[in-house]
Amino acid sequence: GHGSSRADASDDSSGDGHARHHHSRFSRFRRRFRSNRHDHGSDPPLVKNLAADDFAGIARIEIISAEMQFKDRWFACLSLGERTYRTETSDHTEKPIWRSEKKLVLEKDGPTIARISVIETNRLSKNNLVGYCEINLLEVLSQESENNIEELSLLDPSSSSTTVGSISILCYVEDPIETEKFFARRILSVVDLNGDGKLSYSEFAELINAFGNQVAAIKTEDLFKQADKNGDGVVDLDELATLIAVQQENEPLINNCPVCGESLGKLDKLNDMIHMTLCFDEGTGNQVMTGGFLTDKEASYGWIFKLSEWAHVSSYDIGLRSGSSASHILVVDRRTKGLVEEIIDGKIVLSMRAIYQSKVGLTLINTGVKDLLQNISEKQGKRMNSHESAKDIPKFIEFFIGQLKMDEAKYPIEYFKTFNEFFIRELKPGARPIAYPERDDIAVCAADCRLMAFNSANESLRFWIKGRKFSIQGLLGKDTCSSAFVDGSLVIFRLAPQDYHRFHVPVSGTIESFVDIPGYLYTVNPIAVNSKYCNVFTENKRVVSIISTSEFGKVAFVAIGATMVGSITFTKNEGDYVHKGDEFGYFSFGG
Amino acid sequence: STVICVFEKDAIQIDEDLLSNSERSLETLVSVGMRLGISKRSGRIDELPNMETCKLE
Repeated sequence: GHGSSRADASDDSSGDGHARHHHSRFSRFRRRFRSNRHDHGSDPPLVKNLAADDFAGIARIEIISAEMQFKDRWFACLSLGERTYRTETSDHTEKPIWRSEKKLVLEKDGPTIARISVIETNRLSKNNLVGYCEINLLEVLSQESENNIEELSLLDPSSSSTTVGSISILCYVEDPIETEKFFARRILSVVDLNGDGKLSYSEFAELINAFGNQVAAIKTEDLFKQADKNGDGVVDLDELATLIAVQQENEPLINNCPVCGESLGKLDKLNDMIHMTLCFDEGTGNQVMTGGFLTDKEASYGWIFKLSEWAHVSSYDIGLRSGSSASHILVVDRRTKGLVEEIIDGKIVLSMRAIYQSKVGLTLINTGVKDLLQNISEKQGKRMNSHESAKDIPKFIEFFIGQLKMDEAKYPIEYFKTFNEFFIRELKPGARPIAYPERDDIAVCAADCRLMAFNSANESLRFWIKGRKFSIQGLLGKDTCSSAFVDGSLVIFRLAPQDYHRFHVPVSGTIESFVDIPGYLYTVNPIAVNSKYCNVFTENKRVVSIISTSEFGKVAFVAIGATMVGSITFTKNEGDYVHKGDEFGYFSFGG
Repeated sequence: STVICVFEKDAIQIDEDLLSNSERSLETLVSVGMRLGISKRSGRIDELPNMETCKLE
């Protein structure tokens, strides 16, 4: 028992003189959040601008409360990069209060955009994302401010221009030296066995042993004397904390993390300190906000919550959870560097696994399912071109809430007379800025999509495409393929149903040719691409276009049809000169 | 639906963040027009900062 980080954070109200003293020292180093009418702290802030070069350390974010537009039980998720944490669930109210704090490591060149999601939960329905906001930590933590609470608007996941409530948070960066002292104080309190706030020589020696430093163990007596300023034979925690902070500066005392035993000093002092601070918090369950989730959606699954409350999930294990665990797909959002969970209906996942990841399923495909897929797609095309289909549009938008933003679309929902018209919706001019428009030597992304890029076909086979028969020649066809393409780089742009379905040219040049290659309409979902039994890219219906460029030589652009969405339309012609970013065509429902 | 672009050997230096996510079997969510890579033939590769080491000012 050594208190919790929540208790530490609220030391200012404890009434304990010792704690107040500590809080005062600690909070002087806070970099305050930007100005707001609230005033949460009582200490005058000593503000230093946080330069981008120094952006490494620990950010403390406290999710305080929210004001929503209706009553329910609520919890909030905080995501930064590949980690997500969640608060406890509030009472049934429209003004939930959580007061949950989380420490986050801010790494140089790491993710800086934190996302907070507010989710409603009740016994009758599943958890629903109601609102979210994003905070650029680099931006807000480098601003000088007198106050430290911010009230942020919560946006509707389906329309970023609609506000659905507000949330109050507290955010600041700990000064590394103060964090070091703070950490030292906490860990020392563990060996203060009689809890008198002072360490005897034997307690001190035990601690030094736990640090795993042989040299320091020999010098224990000297170190103790150094710390015991008044020579009364005991050392209070402040004295020891100062000693360790100073000692770490010159000759590190701590060789091993006392919590997990990992040897330290491989990187640098700051990283060691961050490691121990977080290890200590996570390992003892002291943080009010629980973590270990990869996305806010995952954090909202009750059963995962129970299983992985403290689990560390290696980022190398993520991506497609293949085989029997394939139930969802995780992708990295390039803008935020955070993970996003792709929504797939559970029944579809089960059927895709049954069909594409088993020999039995593939045998079925060979005995007539190929024709079935073609027929289904043609039938679906006819249906999606009917006026009747327009009534499916609102349900579709609702299902993909948070991933489909209608405020970017050129026309409102009422404009679309059929589902297919909506599916191939255009975007407002300027909705997708083109990087370096004046430079033809820089290629750009061809679609709103989930992208995979490899320097060679061999690499793509190692990391992604598992179909045994995949090859560049098989993809492009004998007539179009050249030896330069065979050893070339490969970029796969996968469009999900909710995405904007028009594709654009990635490079500027002249369109030399279009070659239709007939084929089947297997799904192009990663579950199929990752199956060794299935060769979707070389067996599906596709159109290969060659663009001749001055900067990249020839570039092959292959539009591949898939189950249901088998219709490929180009809006440019052979001989046209295209600029990178120009619209090139679209996929729509049909065979 | 999927689009695959094939570039000739040594024609493009694809951005490092996209390559490293792919090496972890992780797809990257991108939008139309985001930078994909730079021509190796232009001789201007060194002029642009690496996306990963880019800092906000």
